Amino acid sequence: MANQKGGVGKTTTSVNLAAALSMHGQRVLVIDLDPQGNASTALSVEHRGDVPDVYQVLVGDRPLSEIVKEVPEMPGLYCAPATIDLAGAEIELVSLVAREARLRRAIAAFDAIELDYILIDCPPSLGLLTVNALVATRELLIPIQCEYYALEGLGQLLRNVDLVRAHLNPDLILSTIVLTMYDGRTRLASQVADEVRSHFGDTVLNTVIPRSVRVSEAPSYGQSVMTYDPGSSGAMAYMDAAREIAYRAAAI
Amino acid sequence: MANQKGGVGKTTTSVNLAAALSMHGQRVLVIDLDPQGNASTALSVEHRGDVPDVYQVLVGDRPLSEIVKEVPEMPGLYCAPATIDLAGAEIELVSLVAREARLRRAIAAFDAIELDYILIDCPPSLGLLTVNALVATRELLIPIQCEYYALEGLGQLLRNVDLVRAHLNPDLILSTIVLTMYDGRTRLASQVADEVRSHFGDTVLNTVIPRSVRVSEAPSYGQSVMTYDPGSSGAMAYMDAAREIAYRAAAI
Ligand SMILES: Nc1ncnc2c1ncn2[C@@H]1O[C@H](COP(=O)(O)OP(=O)(O)OP(=O)(O)O)[C@@H](O)[C@H]1O
Ligand SMILES: Nc1ncnc2c1ncn2[C@@H]1O[C@H](COP(=O)(O)OP(=O)(O)OP(=O)(O)O)[C@@H](O)[C@H]1O
Ligand SMILES: [Mg+2]
Ligand SMILES: [Mg+2]
Repeated sequence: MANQKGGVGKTTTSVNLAAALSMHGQRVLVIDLDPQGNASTALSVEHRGDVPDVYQVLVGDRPLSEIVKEVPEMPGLYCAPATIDLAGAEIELVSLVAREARLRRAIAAFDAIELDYILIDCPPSLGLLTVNALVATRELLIPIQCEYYALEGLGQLLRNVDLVRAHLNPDLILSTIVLTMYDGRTRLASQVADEVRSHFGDTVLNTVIPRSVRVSEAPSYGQSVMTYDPGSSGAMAYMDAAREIAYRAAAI
Repeated sequence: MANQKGGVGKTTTSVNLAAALSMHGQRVLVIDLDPQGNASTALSVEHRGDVPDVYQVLVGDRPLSEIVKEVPEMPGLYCAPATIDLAGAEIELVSLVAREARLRRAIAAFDAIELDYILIDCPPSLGLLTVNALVATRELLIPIQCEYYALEGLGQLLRNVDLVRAHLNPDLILSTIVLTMYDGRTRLASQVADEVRSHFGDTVLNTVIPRSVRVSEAPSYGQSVMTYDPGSSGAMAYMDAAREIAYRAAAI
C-alpha cells in the first residue's frame, strides 16, 4: 500500500482490507512500515516501549516470526508492529548491506505458507522503507483520494516503481488502484475518479470507498470499521473491495 | 508548517494563510519544500521541467532570489517552487557539509527585508527537508487534523523539535497549533479538539478551520480559497486565523 501523498487512506485501506479478508477465512498479515504506527494502533497491537518491532527486523536482523502478533478478537489476522524506533531506520538503512532487500529477506525466511495475504502499510514518502516494501512484494496497491492533489504525485510514484522493477524486483506490478474518500456530493470527486479511470482502466477497482465518518471513528476504538460498524457504507465498501481483490488474486 | 502525519492540511494552511496575510497588505513568501509541489500548484507557480527551484538552492547553492516567483494576481505574495528534483534531495543532503543549515543560509543571504512573513510548507516526514525548515525558522506552526490518528505522531514531532533546538537552532519555538478539517457533525472532531487544547493551551489558535469542500476545490483552479470563494466558511476561517497570527506576531 504505497503513495507518498499523505492522508490518502493507505493505513485505513490496509487495516480494513485485511480485516475483511480475514472475516472471509483468509489468513492475513499486516506489516506496519510507518514509524507513526497507525496500523498497529488500529489493530490494537501494542507498539510503544520495548515491543519487538519491524525496526529490529530491518536493521537488527531479528526474525519476523518473533515480532508478529495476533490481532485480538480477529482470528486469522496478524500484525507486525512498528514502534517509534522505525523513524531512525531510513537514515540507518542507507549504509547497510542489501539495504533495499532487507524486508524481502525477512519475509522469505518467515514461514509464510499458512498466510494467504501479506499487506504492507507504507509511510507517506518514497524513501528506503517504501523501497523495501516495493522490493519485497509482487503487487503494488495504490490508494488514491478523490481530491485534486491526488494526481500530482502519481507520476513520481510510478517512475520509482519502474526503477525498482528495473534494478531490484523484476516481478513488481501495479495491480490495483483503490479510490478512497469519495464524497458523492462534490463534483471534484467524480472528476478525479473519471480521470483516474481514464488513465488506469481496469487496474482501478470497481468498488469505490465513500467518505464515511464511521471509518474515521473506528481506530479510536482499536477496531477496523468492519467490526466497529459492519452495516456502514465504509464497511460494506471495504467488504466489496476485498471480494474484488480476492477474485482478481484467484484469476492470476 | 510541519507535521509528519500525512494529509493534515500543511499545504492548504500554508497557501491560504499566505494569501490571507497578503490580502491584508503583508508581503509573504511561501517556500515549497515538498517534492510533490502541491503549494506551487495551488499558487499557480510553474514547477515542472527546467524551472529553477528549491532543490538548486539546497543542493546547488543557487541564490533564493533567483527562484522566487510572484504569484499571479496576488500582489505581495511570492513562492519559491519545488520541482520533482527535490525528491532526491533528502538522500543527497545526507553527505553535504552543513546539511541541516542550507535553507537557513539561503534565507539569510536573501534580501528578506521587504518581507513580513516567510511560510515553509514541509513534506510529511521528519527527514532532512523538514529539519532544514526547523533550523531556518524561529516559529513552528503545526496543523492538526481533527481525526483520531492526529495525536499519535505528535510526541515524535515534538521530540525532534527538542533535538533541533538543543543542537541546531536554540531560537526554535512551537508558537502555533491550528486545528483543521473540523467536522462539527462528528463527536470525534470535538474530542480531538478538546484533547489538543488541554495539552497545548494557548498555543492553539482560537480559530478552528472547518471541513469545507470549497477549500479542497480551490487548488484545481490554481487559487487559494481566499479568492476562489471568499464567502465560504473555509475562507472566512483562514482570514480569522491570519488575523490572529498577525496579532500574535505584533505582540512578540
Ligand atoms: N473512507 C473514509 N472516510 C472517512 N475518513 C477516512 C476514510 N479513509 C480514511 N479516513 C480518515 O482520513 C485520515 C487519513 O487516512 P489514513 O491515515 O488511512 O491515510 P494514510 O495515507 O495512511 O496517511 P499517512 O500518509 O499519514 O500514512 C484518517 O484520519 C482516516 O481515519
Ligand atoms: N478545511 C478543509 N476542508 C476540506 N478539505 C480540506 C481542508 N483542508 C485540506 N483539505 C483537503 O485535504 C487534503 C489534504 O490536505 P493537504 O494536502 O493540505 O495536507 P498536507 O498535510 O499538506 O498533505 P501532505 O502530508 O501530503 O503534504 C487535500 O486534498 C486538501 O484539499
Ligand atoms: Mg498511514
Ligand atoms: Mg502538503
